Amino acid sequence: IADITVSQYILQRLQAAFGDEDFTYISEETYKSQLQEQNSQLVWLIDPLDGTKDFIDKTGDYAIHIALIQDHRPILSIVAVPEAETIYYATKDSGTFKETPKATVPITLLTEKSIEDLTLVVSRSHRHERLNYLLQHLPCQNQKAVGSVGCKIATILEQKADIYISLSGKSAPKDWDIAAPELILTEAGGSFTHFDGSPLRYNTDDINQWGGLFASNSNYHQILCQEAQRILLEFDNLKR
Amino acid sequence: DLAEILAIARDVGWKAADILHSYYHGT
Repeated sequence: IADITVSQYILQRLQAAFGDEDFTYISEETYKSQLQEQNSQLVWLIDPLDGTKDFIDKTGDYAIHIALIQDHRPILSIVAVPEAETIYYATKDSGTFKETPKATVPITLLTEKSIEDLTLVVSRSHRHERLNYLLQHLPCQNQKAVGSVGCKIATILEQKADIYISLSGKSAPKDWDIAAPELILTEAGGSFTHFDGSPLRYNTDDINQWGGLFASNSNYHQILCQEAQRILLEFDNLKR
Repeated sequence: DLAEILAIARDVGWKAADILHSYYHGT
């Protein structure tokens, strides 16, 4: 009920403000009934409740994602974390800001840790054998369990973790899970790519983000992406 | 204008957060 109520609220507000002529609206809650004319240049991607399981389990790790997509890339995003009374927002080429009831501050990521001291933020759920093998063989072994992609990326912005990895199994994260968190991370100076370094694309023919996604505060991003590819190749060879 | 769009989206984000927060705490 919370999920649907918030989805309806966000859609009504955005549609009232921006209309249907220039904008398309895609929400996790309404996606299946919308299939699918997305010819607008500007597309709102909305996840009204990211981290549903954590919301139900009362961990506090849930978030709202709102992203505006142009030419398959995010140009504006909001990640709201209600239990922290915080929203993170970013626009393309203008940086990331953290807003609380007390203040608004820019966020710039800096770290001088060694590769072994980096901390991975991982899911409590969504685990499978291939991902577990990868996590066990990376050079950085510190892990912190956080729910919701938005909250995971917020943990990196708060410099309580350094890396987030998504590796699809039978299912994959959807555009609305990733787009808003991506922009708040990259505008703060982080990186969010496929394992091969290529950028993510949204509002394509497939709403799923298949494969390996690597998000980090940028230090060692390329090295660790290459290492992840090597470890997965090793795993796949072992399974043959 | 992206700044104007952002101002509306931020307000929507805060209000949506209030709604979820209320459900989460059963208030």
